[in-house]
Amino acid sequence: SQASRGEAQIAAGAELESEAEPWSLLQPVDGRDRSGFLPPLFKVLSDGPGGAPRLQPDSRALHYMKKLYKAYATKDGIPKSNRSHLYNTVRLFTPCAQHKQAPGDQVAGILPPVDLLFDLDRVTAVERLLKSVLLYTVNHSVSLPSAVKCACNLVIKEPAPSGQSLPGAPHSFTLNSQFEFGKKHRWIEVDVTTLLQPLVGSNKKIHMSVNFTCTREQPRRPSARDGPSDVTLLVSPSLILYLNDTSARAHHSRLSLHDARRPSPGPDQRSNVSAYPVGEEAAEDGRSSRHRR
Amino acid sequence: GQDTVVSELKKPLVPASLNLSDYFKQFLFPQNECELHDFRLSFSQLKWDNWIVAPGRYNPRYCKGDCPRAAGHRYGSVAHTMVQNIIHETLDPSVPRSSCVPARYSPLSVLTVEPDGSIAYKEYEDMIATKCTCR
Repeated sequence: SQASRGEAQIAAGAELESEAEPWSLLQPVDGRDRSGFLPPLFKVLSDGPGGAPRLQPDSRALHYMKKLYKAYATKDGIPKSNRSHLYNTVRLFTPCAQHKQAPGDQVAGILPPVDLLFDLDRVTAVERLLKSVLLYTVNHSVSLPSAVKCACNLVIKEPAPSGQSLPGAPHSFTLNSQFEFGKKHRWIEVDVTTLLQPLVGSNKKIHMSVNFTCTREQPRRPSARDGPSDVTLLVSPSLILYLNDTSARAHHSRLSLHDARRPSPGPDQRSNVSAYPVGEEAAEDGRSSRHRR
Repeated sequence: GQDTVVSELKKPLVPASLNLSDYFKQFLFPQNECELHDFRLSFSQLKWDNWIVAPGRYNPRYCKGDCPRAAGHRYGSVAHTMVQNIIHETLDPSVPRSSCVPARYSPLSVLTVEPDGSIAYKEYEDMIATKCTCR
């Protein structure tokens, strides 16, 4: 069928210019699907409009990525040259499965411990992990009586060896970073780079369980009313991977070309957890770029 | 014929609508010289907006126009370009004249929704023509 499709493709070549749709112009001539042949952007196009149905992304995740896009590129899609980061690819994954565990001892209204499974199949072999974070959205429908201090305990379960369905022996990684969030925070990033560095690229699925333990800044007043305990302040996380696509098709800023000659900087050694009010992240990048210069 | 001469002299040398630089340009450079042109499109026109979230508009630009015979440094052309033009004019017209093509590009940042529902921000090289040349 490949050969016949290829012949069909060549036979149609005569009137190719006139009626073909743009994506079919990008089909490899011999009809073979060589994934390295077409840039990923056009590879998807070559599937044409009738391609695989697309799952709808999480709206909060889409909102965050649109803000990231505005921080990195102009309205016409030109990458901003004043950026200080090396990554030319950012991928956001929402968990493809999550199981809530029995509620532990945590402040009412914070996220109960949860088991998460992320499918990283879209990460290609040429994409190098530079940084990864768990992104939590703070649910503002619950009024916070006071700032809350949290610590996060994260356990990555080794991927099950082939053939077994259960994840392998877990190894625990505790983030002892304290962070607090109040009314103005919209997102909280938990940096998990050092934990995922060895896994991304070799595993297509990441299985982890996350547990927040939080304490209030001020002792609870008897009259204070808690947020309804069944409403979580933190909406379950997305996993964001900041990658450097090393292929020729991807754009390599002067920074990354310059750094290509130097050992690539380890993941940001900032504290593991940061809370960002809206738009803070872009300013953060700006400050660090000035500092670095 | 004095009054004819006088009336001729009274005519404006340059049509009012054409200013001086354009007036001289028509002598210095060919009319439709090889240069960069805009082509603004939105991904919804291509029905790709169900998976390309941003940018809302994309201008890949393109090169179009005639290459002058002596396409020298002005286009960053190489010596071969003039050789090809000479062959076309003096030896064999089936050899095409030099063509007006992009010489330099700039990247494009794209925000896409992947088939599995994940969201990707990627920067692709060579997506917008920024300079033309004759080759």
